Amino acid sequence: QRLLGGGVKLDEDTLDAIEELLIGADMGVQSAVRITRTIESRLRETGGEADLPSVLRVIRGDVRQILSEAKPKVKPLTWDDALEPGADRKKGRKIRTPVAAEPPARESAADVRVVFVVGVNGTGKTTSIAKLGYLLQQRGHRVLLAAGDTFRAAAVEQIQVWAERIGALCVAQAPGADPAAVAYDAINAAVARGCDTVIVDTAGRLHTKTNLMAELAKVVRVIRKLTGHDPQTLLVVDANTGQNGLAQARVFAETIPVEGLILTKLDGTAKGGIVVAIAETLGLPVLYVGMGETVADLAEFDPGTFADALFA
Amino acid sequence: DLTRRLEGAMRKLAGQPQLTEDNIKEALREIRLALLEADVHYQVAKDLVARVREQALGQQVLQGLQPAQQVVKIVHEELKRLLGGETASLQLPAKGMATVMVLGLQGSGKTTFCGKLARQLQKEGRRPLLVAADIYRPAAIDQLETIAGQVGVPVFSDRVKRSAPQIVKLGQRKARDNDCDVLIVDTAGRLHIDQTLLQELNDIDKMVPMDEKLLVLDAMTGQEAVHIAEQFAAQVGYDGVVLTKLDGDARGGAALSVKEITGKPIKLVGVGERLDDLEVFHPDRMASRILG
Ligand SMILES: Nc1nc2c(ncn2[C@@H]2O[C@H](COP(=O)(O)OP(=O)(O)OP(=O)(O)O)[C@@H](O)[C@H]2O)c(=O)[nH]1
Ligand SMILES: Nc1nc2c(ncn2[C@@H]2O[C@H](COP(=O)(O)OP(=O)(O)OP(=O)(O)O)[C@@H](O)[C@H]2O)c(=O)[nH]1
Ligand SMILES: [Mg+2]
Ligand SMILES: [Mg+2]
Repeated sequence: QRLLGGGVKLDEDTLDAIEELLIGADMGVQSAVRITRTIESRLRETGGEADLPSVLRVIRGDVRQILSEAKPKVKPLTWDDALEPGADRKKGRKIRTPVAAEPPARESAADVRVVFVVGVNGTGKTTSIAKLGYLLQQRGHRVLLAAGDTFRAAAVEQIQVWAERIGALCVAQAPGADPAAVAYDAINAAVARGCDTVIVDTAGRLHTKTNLMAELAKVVRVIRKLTGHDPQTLLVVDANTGQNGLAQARVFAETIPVEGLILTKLDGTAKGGIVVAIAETLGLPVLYVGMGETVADLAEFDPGTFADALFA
Repeated sequence: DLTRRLEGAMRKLAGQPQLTEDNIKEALREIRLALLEADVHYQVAKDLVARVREQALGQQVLQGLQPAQQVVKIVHEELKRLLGGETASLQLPAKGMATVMVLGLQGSGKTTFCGKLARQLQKEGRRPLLVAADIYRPAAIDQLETIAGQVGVPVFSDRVKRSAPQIVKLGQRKARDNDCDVLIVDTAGRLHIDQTLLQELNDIDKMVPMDEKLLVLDAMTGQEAVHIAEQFAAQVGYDGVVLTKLDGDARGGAALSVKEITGKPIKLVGVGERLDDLEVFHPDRMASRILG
């Protein structure tokens, strides 16, 4: 009846408890099976007792490691290799970290950092953009928000309110406009207005809708053509999401180069364990966590803190 | 799919006349894995498999049915039964003004659902009025007003900083003045652990008693679905569940967990972003979907 690895010297009750905690945190069956299969040898390594607290300590260490070592291993299936994310790094230009040390001189679109925020419907993209803009501004950046959701009712109004609240510029067009055109406009406006960062909002979309995923790829191509490099794409995942989160991450990352995740709604009771499977399987790191509905409720991701909270 | 997975697990049954403890052990494990992968709650999956085991044991291996198919059939029937057997509809009073309150976590699809419900009721010959009782989210009022315009129904909103219960009261008055017969109240997304905001829902209900309270739940919700549903049921109470974003590929195990633990029926499902994308919940279709 037991799901998890055989040959473990732990007693039935302890194994039951581990199983329930891992599954209950939305870590998923695969992660749970894999982690517990190596528990006994790991316990021996660390000289731990065969009891629940020791096991959880080992698992937390495992999780922290998986999350801190995550490096993207999935590329868009049709991506142009000449312009893949690694390319610019070779020229000595660090575009990986979303937080730059010093905003470079903005003389052309090439110098504007573009953050591209995507994800399925209702995960917290627009709100996270406001929070990220606020965070970057506090560090001295001049941020411009692009109202790239030209589809949903009052999506433009929503981000305009946020822009006003954080004191950032906002570029928008008429509802139904081409999102690529909005992004294009916004980047040029950033150059004209001396902004070093543009954060582009997009409409929520289920990863199963091929035409909507293709639209996303098109917007990224337009941004690339204008700036000469990929935007930093952040995939927003709701902490309440179950196993579907892995499918979401896979399809988005196979469509456009995804830098990392924003994990939202961690102020709820869900643990967000799906990011462990996403890190293991796809190598996508969590870069930020959302913990509430105000602009201050965004923090840089800390694997240790997250691992500690998993089975709290 | 589950049948194929079980076929591997049940190869031992070749030539066996009966389903026994030993020869269905692997199959039961596969079923449990499938349910957990579908986001069915840990305990719910365990209990379900225990019941399937009880029903399966001692059964004769039926003529014309592969043993794997036989076990899948037991599981499918059990799921269907748990999900509510028959479709359940909204219980709106035929006479007078019906009142519906829509509640749930942030981003679950409440505002969109309010528009879909208004369109559906309008098609059925009713005259709905939407109430914008989300006083927190930026442009929430704009969103519902836009949707109301798209459906062609009146909406009551307030930008003068009134409380949610006051807004609903005024909305009811506007509905009466406009000869509307259904009040659909959109509320702000909130956490199931936020006592202040849970109280707000109760205050709305006290101000204008609600005939139907609906919990809107995202179909991709994971293990926490049970906790979420329990809290809303205990602190606020609701009559039914609306499962949204079923046009994706989330297996939707949350539906089973919620129904099993709280007993509340799933009444409607959202299958897209357009205001027409609303369907009645079909337990048998959901059962197949969960089993993958
Ligand atoms: N509790 C909590 N709520 C959040 C968090 N992030 C976003 N929200 C809420 O989630 C809801 C949806 O947020 P949005 O920013 O509109 O989500 P979105 O992904 O842009 O939605 P679409 O554009 O419609 O796909 C809003 O009510 C937000 O206030 C978070 O970290 N915690
Ligand atoms: N694909 C799909 N998208 C949906 C469905 N229902 C709602 N959405 C989308 O989900 C996102 C969130 O919907 P909202 O109606 O704003 O959700 P909400 O519960 O009112 O959000 P808050 O008020 O912030 O709590 C929007 O992008 C909607 O278009 C559905 O059934 N299918
Ligand atoms: Mg949005
Ligand atoms: Mg809403």
